[in-house]
Amino acid sequence: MLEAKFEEASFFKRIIDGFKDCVQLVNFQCKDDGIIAQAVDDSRVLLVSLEIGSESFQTYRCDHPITLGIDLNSLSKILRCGNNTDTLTLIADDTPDSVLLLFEDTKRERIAEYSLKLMDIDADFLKIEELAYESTLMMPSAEFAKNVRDLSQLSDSLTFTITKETIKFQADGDIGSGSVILKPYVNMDDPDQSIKLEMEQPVDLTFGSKYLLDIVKGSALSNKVGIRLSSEAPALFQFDLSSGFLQFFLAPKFND
Amino acid sequence: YCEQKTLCPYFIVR
Repeated sequence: MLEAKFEEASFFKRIIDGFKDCVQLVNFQCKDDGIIAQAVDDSRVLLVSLEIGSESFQTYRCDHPITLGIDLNSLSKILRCGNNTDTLTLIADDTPDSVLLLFEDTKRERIAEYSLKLMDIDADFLKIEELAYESTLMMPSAEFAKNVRDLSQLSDSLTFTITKETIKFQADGDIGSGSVILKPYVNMDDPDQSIKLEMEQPVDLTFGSKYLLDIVKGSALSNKVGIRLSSEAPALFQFDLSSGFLQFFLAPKFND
Repeated sequence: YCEQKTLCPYFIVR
């Protein structure tokens, strides 16, 4: 039996909105310590990995491991039916063919109940090893999203160049070119606005704009984004939850 | 123009 209650339905909605545009069919694996999910986009370029720790829930109970195969388009339709401030409880039995979504407005004693049919999704669950990265940076997610959205207008590729003290995002396209250069910066009053850079080796990598535009949708989940880059591994973009994370692994383009 | 890599060399992806 799974009974997982979010204090606010909007939290789960933001998680799903954070990756529903790049993958559609996702197995959610529910275990005693929380819910994890993984999916690869159709082009095999982007891997999404989600972990919602049990502490992210108001109450959480899962006696047996359960896999919920969910079509995110369908789930989104149901999530739009709840109010943001409703509590949301996911309920499923041990061998479920559907999951129940219960929205409750505790002040008004309004209860809305939806049942979502589950799907048999044939997908591997990857064991993602801790990879070695050459540069790690942490910056405000809104600022990263703006840079990606601005520069993506110019080109279908964005280049990230990290040197000792500098982070450079660059686009070179038919209508012109643009770049944004950032330096590490400490904001004492609002630490989330700081930019941290740890560079072991300089990095010069190019990524597809369309994938980056999907990734920055995760910005609604966290004020900060962690970006880990290596010439030998897919880039990792991570948005932390209070307990858990939403990660995107993105394969680069060949740098010519 | 630069060609897009896939995740396949890094992860076993079906």
